[in-house]
Amino acid sequence: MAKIISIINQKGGVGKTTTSVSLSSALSKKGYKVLLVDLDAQQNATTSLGVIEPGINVYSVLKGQVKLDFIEVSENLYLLPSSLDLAAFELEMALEPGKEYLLKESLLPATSHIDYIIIDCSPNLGLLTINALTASDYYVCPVLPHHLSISGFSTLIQVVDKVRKRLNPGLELAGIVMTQFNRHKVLHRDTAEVIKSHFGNKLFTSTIPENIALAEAPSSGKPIFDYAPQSNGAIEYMKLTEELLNLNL
Amino acid sequence: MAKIISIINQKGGVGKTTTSVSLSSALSKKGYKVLLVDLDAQQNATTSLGVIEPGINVYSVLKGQVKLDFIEVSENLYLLPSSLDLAAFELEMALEPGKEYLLKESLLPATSHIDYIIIDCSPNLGLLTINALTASDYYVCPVLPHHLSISGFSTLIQVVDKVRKRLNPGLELAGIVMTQFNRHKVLHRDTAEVIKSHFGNKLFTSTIPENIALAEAPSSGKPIFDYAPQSNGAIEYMKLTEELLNLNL
Ligand SMILES: Nc1ncnc2c1ncn2[C@@H]1O[C@H](COP(=O)(O)OP(=O)(O)OP(=O)(O)O)[C@@H](O)[C@H]1O
Ligand SMILES: Nc1ncnc2c1ncn2[C@@H]1O[C@H](COP(=O)(O)OP(=O)(O)OP(=O)(O)O)[C@@H](O)[C@H]1O
Ligand SMILES: [Mg+2]
Ligand SMILES: [Mg+2]
Repeated sequence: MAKIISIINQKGGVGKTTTSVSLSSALSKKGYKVLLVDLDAQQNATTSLGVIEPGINVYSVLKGQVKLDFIEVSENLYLLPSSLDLAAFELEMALEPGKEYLLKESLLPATSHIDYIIIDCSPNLGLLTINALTASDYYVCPVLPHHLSISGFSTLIQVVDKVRKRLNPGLELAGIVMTQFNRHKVLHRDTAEVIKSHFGNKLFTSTIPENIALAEAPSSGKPIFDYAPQSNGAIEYMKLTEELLNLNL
Repeated sequence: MAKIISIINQKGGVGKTTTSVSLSSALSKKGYKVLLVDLDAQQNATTSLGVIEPGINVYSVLKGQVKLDFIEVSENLYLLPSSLDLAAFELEMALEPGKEYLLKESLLPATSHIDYIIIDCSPNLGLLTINALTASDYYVCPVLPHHLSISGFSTLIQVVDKVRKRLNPGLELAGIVMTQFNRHKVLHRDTAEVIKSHFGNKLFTSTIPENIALAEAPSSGKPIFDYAPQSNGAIEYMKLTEELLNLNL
């Protein structure tokens, strides 16, 4: 039975896509069968895996136009690509009863033969992110060690609480991961302390440093483990993956 | 007659809010009367100026519930704060004829006694961003020197072209500004070259370096010119402001 994990934070640019792609790739390298779902109309996860003009995309699956299918990107790693059409999804489905369950319904056929489904979300808490949370067992929040990256956290938690109450009682926080973290910067340490004081051991001990290879990798169309396997980015994302696995979700 | 400038990029975390707040503050220091409009439900510009629980907000103005008013933040600098309710605006106004003109209409009373109106937009190209573009004379795009930050540019330009064709024929690109730019990094130089090849002299020569003071300032509730006036961030944002003024918009 697949474990489904959403990577969410309405704050932009905190590393949702980088974490989604890196986590998916790391799990696949460890032999798990992984499906990465790109639920952001920006298509950054799709771009990061070098997929262009895919035949199948998550929009046509959600709308029930086609049966669920996905693209094999590398051994054990599959992608359900995004589409620009996703931008219109919220308005189109405004009157659809149970519109929050559409992704959960769509992914069901994959759950028998996939080990992990990772969902990359867009920088908002709209219907697509609600769909991701409704379909998920867990969620992971990447944060930048900056004030603006945590000021919206209470809104995020309020939305998650509503989803848990009405749509998905089993939804749990897997953890919060600090990205572009440098423990020598006071602001970074202070922000980590604020998170620790609110979320305790939900803050992953693994932190992701700033590493230019992570910003370069998307233009190569490869995850960090294929683009620069010896880089700091690859090493630390592998540690994060192992910490996630040790939670025995 | 006020000049209205939108700060837009659907890519998250590229420095829209930091640029909106810094530009507004710099212009006000130069003696111009500036209104900053926070059009993002995340309320990051409002937070960055230390405004809490404002009486007035842009949502109630757009909905026609209250007359336009704003908060004086410092000499010559005014803010029309955001509200969480903005997140529902697109759905609520779906059937409102001419919904793209609502902001333009709302800001009209300010244009006679304000020199510059700066609009901070959210990381998407939805109805609120369309409202900003429809109300604006110019737009400015902050970009990070990363591949993912420019891969969505063609979508942005397509949307701007539609706004210019149907809603606001006078809309012009004021310029593109590189943020967190470090000319010693190959990726950064390469990305700047890509932008220059597509946009020529629309790329501002001023670039904004990575500067921790810019990430710290929001927690102080002050713009960079009040929080750390001697910092690299303050110096470079002032240069950008002067370059913008020299365009004689
Ligand atoms: N640890 C890191 N070191 C250096 N660059 C990074 C790191 N993590 C992410 N980046 C870069 O920072 C930018 C933002 O990251 P990313 O796109 O993953 O964030 P996001 O939260 O998915 O953004 P959005 O809100 O637009 O979806 C990207 O250009 C990415 O390549
Ligand atoms: N030049 C800089 N140096 C260091 N930190 C910066 C710089 N510019 C912005 N930041 C920080 O980077 C983060 C992203 O910037 P900002 O919030 O302004 O981007 P944005 O495009 O408005 O994000 P969103 O898409 O969420 O609206 C913030 O925490 C900000 O404080
Ligand atoms: Mg992303
Ligand atoms: Mg912002």
